[in-house]
Amino acid sequence: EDLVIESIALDETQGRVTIGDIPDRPGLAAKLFQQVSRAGVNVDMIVQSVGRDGKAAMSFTMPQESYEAALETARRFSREIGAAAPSGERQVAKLSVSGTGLKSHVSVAARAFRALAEAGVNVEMISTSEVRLNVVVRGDEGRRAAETLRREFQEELI
Amino acid sequence: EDLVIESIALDETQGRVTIGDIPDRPGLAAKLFQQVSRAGVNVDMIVQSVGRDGKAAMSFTMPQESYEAALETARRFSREIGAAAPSGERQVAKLSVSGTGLKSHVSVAARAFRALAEAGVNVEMISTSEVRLNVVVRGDEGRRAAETLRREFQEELI
Ligand SMILES: C[C@@H](O)[C@H](N)C(=O)O
Ligand SMILES: C[C@@H](O)[C@H](N)C(=O)O
Repeated sequence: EDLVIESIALDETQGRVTIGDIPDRPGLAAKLFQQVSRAGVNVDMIVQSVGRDGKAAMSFTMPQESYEAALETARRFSREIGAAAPSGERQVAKLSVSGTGLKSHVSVAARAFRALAEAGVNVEMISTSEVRLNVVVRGDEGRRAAETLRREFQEELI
Repeated sequence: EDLVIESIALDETQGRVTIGDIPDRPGLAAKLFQQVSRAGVNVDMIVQSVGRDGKAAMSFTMPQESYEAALETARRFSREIGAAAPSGERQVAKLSVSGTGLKSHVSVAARAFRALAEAGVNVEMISTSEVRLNVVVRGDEGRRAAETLRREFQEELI
C-alpha cells in the first residue's frame, strides 16, 4: 500500500496531566476516569504504557479551560490510592499525522521522530494507531514541530 | 453529539515490547524506531506517557511473527543507551472501541475501564484518540474482555 499523508495538524488548545506510580491492578483506570468524568472534564488523549514493578503511569490531555479541574481531580485520586503526585502542563502542542498506509510504513514513525530530533524537539507523549500518529511536545515547540513534520512529509502530503 | 459505537474489535495477532528508563531527550525515539524499521518489524501501536526524573517508558506492538526480532532489537537499543532491559509478551489482546461522539463522552473511557475492572481484567496499555479507544490486555483475557465491552456498549452499538 502506498503511503499517503492526508494531514499534519497542530492543536495548541490542550493541557496535559500525568500520574505515576499507579498500582497496576484492575479498577484504577476506571476510578480515575470516573472522577475525571464527574468533574466535567472532557478528555482527548489517554496514554498508558505497560507498568513495571506493579506500578504504571498514565497521561491524559484536556481543553486548557479544564486543566485546573483535571489537575485537582488527579491530586485527589493520587492521595486516595497512594500514587505519585501528578505533574501537568497548562498548554501542550499535539501534532497529528494522519494518512493511509501508515501501518505498513513503520518508517513513518521513525521519520517523524528523526525530524523532530534534528529540530531539537523533545517528544513527551506518543499515541499511534494504524491511521494516525499523535505526538505531544512542549507548548512553545508546537509550531516549529509542525513545520518540521510538514517539510519531512511534503512528498507524501496530498 | 450522540454517542454511536461502530465496532468493538479484538485483535489477538500481536505481541508487545516495553522499554523503561529511556533518557528523555530528543533523538531516542528516532533511534529506537529506525532500528525497529531496519529489522523489518511492522509496528502497530506505539505508546509513551510523559517521563519522570529524566526517564520515559515506551511500549509498542507488532505482529507475533516479528516478536523475536522486535525483542532482540529492543535489547540491543537498551544496551547501547543504558535503558532498562526490555520486557515483552509474545501474545497480547488489543481491544478497539470505535465510534463517533467519543470525544464529548469521556464517560466512554470510564465505562470501558469500569466494565473491564468488574470482569477482573487488568489494563496493560491505553491509547485513545477522538474516534477510537485502544486497550491492550493479557493474551488469555482478550475474549472475555471483548464480551464484557460488547455487553457494556450494546445500547450504543449500531
Ligand atoms: C494502571 C491501570 O490501568 C490498571 N492496570 C487498571 O487496569 O486499571
Ligand atoms: C523518550 C523519547 O521519546 C524522547 N523524549 C525523544 O524525544 O526521543
